[in-house]
Amino acid sequence: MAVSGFEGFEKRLELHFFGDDPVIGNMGLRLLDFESLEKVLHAVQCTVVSAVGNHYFDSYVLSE
Amino acid sequence: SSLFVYPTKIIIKTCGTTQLLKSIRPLIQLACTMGLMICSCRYTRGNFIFPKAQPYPHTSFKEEIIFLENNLPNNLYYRKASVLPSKLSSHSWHVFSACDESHILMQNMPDELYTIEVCMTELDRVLAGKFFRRPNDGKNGDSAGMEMTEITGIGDINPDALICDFAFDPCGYSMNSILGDRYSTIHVTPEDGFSYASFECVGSIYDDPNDIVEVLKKAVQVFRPGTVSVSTTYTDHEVWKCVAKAIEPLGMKFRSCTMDEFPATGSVVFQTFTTRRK
Repeated sequence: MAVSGFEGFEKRLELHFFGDDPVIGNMGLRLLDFESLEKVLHAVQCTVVSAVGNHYFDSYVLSE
Repeated sequence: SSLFVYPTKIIIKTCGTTQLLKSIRPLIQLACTMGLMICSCRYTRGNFIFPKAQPYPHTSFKEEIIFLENNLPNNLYYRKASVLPSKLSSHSWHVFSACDESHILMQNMPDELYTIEVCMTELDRVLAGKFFRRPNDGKNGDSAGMEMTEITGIGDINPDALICDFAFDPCGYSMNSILGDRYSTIHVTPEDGFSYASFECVGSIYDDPNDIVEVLKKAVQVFRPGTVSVSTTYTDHEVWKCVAKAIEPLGMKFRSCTMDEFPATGSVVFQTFTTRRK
């Protein structure tokens, strides 16, 4: 094994939420603005390098 | 690394020396501004190849658990942390799960979806070489990623899915694939000596079991790894039995299987396989 190198093994976090507002219920977290997500990713030390979404969810490829 | 944002669910998966758990508090706060309260949390990872390089709070699983305990709200009362071992000392599966009362009650109503997380090490050198950028290739991360998706066969794993891919410079690759409400993702670190690739996908208990067998086969064949570990998370199904059907025909030998149960998450089965030559 190399003395040092890039760590491939990922850490994975899954969070589930609930709410009573039916307006929020349809889009919910998808309504978060991109700048807010970027701030969270900054804390993690990642940035968005590519993104795609569909009717159901949004997907982001991150740096690192 | 990848981020998936659903209306009431966030999945974030990061490699390297990222401080993933530091996202918990800001994500909970952001969700709160949308009128959403956290009701469950699941954190998983394998064994780091370079554990001493990890920054706080990822310095040890014990530190991670303490950090999680301190940053989750009290309503996530039901909590459990466990390490699922294997016969390979370098491969074990770390799981922390927490949920509120409503999720404990819902355990009698099984979730139709399951998650499969595959970690592969000692990748075939020739195949791993396809994830290096050619010098002065005149491409950007998106176009180089698209080329890697095509030449490696990753695009054939699920031809109907929409793929978002990216090639890093000088090497490395990430892709998210989306189809309906399902995602899959692949991340590759191709450097010899610490080569690694992961594949993750979501399936439904109502799918044809042969579908997941074929998908797993195709994903592992892209890399022909020396060692494969597969973690299957589900609430009411025996999909984990499909894993060996997919991996063993590729010339790999089943080494170990461990299982544990977690609040809200359900059952986690951790299986390992190595090439027969080992």
